[in-house]
Amino acid sequence: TVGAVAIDADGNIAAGTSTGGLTGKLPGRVGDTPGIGHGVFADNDSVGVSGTGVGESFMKVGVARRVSYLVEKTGLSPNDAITETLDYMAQRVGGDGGVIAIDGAGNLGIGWNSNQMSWAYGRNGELHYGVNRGE
Amino acid sequence: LMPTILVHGGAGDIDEDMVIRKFNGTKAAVRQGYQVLMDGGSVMDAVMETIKVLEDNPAFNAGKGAALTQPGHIETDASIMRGSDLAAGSVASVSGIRNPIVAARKVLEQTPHVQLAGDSASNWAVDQGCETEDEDYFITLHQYEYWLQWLADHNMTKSTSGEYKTMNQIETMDKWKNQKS
Repeated sequence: TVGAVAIDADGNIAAGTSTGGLTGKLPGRVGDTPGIGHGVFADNDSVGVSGTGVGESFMKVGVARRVSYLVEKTGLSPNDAITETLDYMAQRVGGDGGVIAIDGAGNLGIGWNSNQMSWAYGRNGELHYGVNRGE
Repeated sequence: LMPTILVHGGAGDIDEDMVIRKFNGTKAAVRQGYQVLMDGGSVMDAVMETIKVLEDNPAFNAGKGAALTQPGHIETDASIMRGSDLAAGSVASVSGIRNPIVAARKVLEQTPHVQLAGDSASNWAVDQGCETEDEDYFITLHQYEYWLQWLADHNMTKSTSGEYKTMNQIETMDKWKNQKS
C-alpha cells in the first residue's frame, strides 16, 4: 500500500491511499484503503491521514477517523494520536500497520506498530526519509 | 505554513533488497509531489501525482507491483479526500486501470458518489479516459513469487477448472459433481 498527505501554505490538506491488497485475497475483497475514515481521511480543521497495514483491522477500528478525532477533540499531536490509535487497534482486534498524518498547523505524524514502514517527506526544500525506527 | 508532502510506501517486514528500492521510490514520489506544490499546484494535484509515481513503481504494492488474488489476478483499490470541503472519491476491486488514484479522483470530481466498485468501476474509469494496461503489466516477479509461496503455505493446488483451491475444497467439489440426484 502507498499513500500521501499534502498541506499547502493556506492550510489546505488532501490525502490519498492506493493498494493492491493482500496476497491470496479472495476476489472482491475490499480492505480499508477505499474506506473513507478507515484508510484515508482529510479535514482542514483536523488532519489528513493515510494508512497501511491489515485492512480488516483498520476497518474495525476506523483508524483514519480515530486519528483525526484524537487530534481535533483531545489536542493530541498527530504522532501521539497515531500511536494511541495503533495501540488501541492492536489491543482490541490485533493487526499491524502504519499511519502518516499532517494536522492543520503543519505538524507531521509518522508511526507504525509493524517492524518497518517506508516513509518520506519534503518540506522547506529538504527531503527526509526512513524505514526503521529512529531514522 | 510550509507546503509539505508526506508519503508512505507500506508497512510490514521489508526485505533487505527492497529497502533501497523503497528509499529511492519514496524519495522520487516526494520530489514529484513537492514540485507540484512549489509550482502552485493544489494539494489534490500533489497527492495524486505523488501516488501515481508510487503506483508506477514495481517496488510498491499498488498499481504495477500489486498483490495477486487467490486465483492469481490483480484487483486494486484507491481513495482520495479533500480537506477543504470533505469531498471524497474511491474505487474498489478495479482491474486494468494503470493508476487507480486517478480513477478515485474522477469519482470525487465527476459523480455524486463516494465509491465505485468492481467491473462497473473499471469500465466507468475507462470511459472517463483512465489509462489502462493488460494484467501482465501489473504482475511483477516479486509478487508472483509471494503468491506461489502463499499457495504452497495454504496447501492450494489447481483444480480441473483452472482455479486454485485447497485439496479439501477440490474433494468436496468432486463429491458434489458426482452426485446424481
